Amino acid sequence: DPNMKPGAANEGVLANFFNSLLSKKTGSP
Amino acid sequence: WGRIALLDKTKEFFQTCDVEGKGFITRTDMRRLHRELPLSAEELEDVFDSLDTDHTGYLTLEAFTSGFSQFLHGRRIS
Repeated sequence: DPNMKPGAANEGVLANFFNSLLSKKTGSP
Repeated sequence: WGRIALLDKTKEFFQTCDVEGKGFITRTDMRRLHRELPLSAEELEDVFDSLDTDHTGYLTLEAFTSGFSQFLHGRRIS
């Protein structure tokens, strides 16, 4: 979709990614 | 979470992605993470594209840090 804004559409995926890294690597942040 | 702790954590994450210690992350490195993280290779490519704002084809620690801090600001961690 050429009208799709990259970045904005991927916000959820980014959040998922960083959340996964956080839960994988940190017991207590 | 102080700024130092944040930087440490970011470096740690970066090294998780950059397993060979190249100093940058490629799309292939990112795809490989699907074994360690509950994300598909396709989702990880999306993550890569979101972080690779200059479309250089690789992610530096700075690009990674910037993406991570934007994520944290979005979450409004206090």
